[in-house]
Amino acid sequence: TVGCIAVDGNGNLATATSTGGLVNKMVGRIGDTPVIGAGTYANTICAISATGKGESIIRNTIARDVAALMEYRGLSVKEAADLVIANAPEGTVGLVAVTDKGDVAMTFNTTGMFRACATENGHSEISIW
Amino acid sequence: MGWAIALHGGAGDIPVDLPNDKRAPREATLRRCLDLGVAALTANRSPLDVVELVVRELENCPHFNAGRGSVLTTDGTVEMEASIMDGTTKRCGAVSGLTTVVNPISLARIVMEKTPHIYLAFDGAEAFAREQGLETRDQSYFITEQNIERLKQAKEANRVQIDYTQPQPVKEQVPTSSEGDSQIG
Repeated sequence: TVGCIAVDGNGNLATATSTGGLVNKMVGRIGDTPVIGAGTYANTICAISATGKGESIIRNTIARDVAALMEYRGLSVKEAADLVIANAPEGTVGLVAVTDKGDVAMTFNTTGMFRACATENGHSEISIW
Repeated sequence: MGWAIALHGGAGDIPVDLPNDKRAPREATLRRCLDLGVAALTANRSPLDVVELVVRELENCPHFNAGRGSVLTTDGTVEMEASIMDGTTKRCGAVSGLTTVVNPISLARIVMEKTPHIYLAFDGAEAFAREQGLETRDQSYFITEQNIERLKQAKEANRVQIDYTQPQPVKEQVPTSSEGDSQIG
C-alpha cells in the first residue's frame, strides 16, 4: 500500500491511498483502502492515509477515529494517532496524518513503515523503522 | 500554518536487516516522491493535485504494493484499489477490483469529480476507466517476479500476508484459514 497526505499554505487538506491488497487474498476481497473513513479520510482539520491489514483497519475505523479524536476531544494529531494505533491489534496498522496547521504524525505498530515527510518550516524525514 | 506533506510505502514486518538491494530502491523512490510533492506544493498546486501525482509516482514504482508491483490474489491476478478525499469539501472517490488501470488513484479522482457516486468497483470501474480514456495495460504489466514468489510462499504456508511479512519456516504448523486473523502469522 502507498499513500500521501498534503496541506497547502492556506490549510487546505487532501489524502490519497492506493494498494494491491493482501498477498494470496481471495478474488473479490476488498480491503480498507477504498472504504472512506477506514484507510483514507480528510476533513478541514486533518487528512489521514493508513496501511496494514485491511480487516483490522476497517474493524477499527482507523482514519476517521483519528479525525474524530481531534475534532471532538481536541487532541493533537500525534496524540490522536498514537491513541488509535495503540488500541489497534499489534503488528497490523500504520498511518500518516497531517493537520491544517501543518503538523505531521507518522505512527505504526508494525516493525516498520516506509515513510517520508517534509514541512515548510524545514523539517524533513525519510525513515523505515 | 504552512504547507506539509507525508507519504508512506506500506507498513509491516520489515526486517531491520533488510538487504541494501531491497532498501535502497525504496528509499530512493520515497525521496524522489517527496521532492516531487514539495515542488508541487511550493508551486501552489492544490493538495488534491499533489496527493494524486505523488501516489501515481508510487503506483508506477514496482517496489511498492500498488499499481505496478501490486501483490497477487490467490488466483495469481491483481485486483487494485484506491481512494482520494478532499478535506475542504469532503468530496471523495474510491475504486476497487481494478485489473488493467495503470493508475488507480486517477480513476478514484475521476469518480469523485465526474460521477454523483463515491465508489465504483470491478467491471463497472474498469468500464468507466476505458470510457474516460485512462491508460490501461494487460495484467503482465503489474505482475513482478518478486510477487509471484511471495504468492508461492504464502500458498505454501496457507496464509495471507500484509506488506513485507517475512516467509515463515516451512516446518511451522499454521492453522487452517477458518481461523481468521492468525492467517498473518
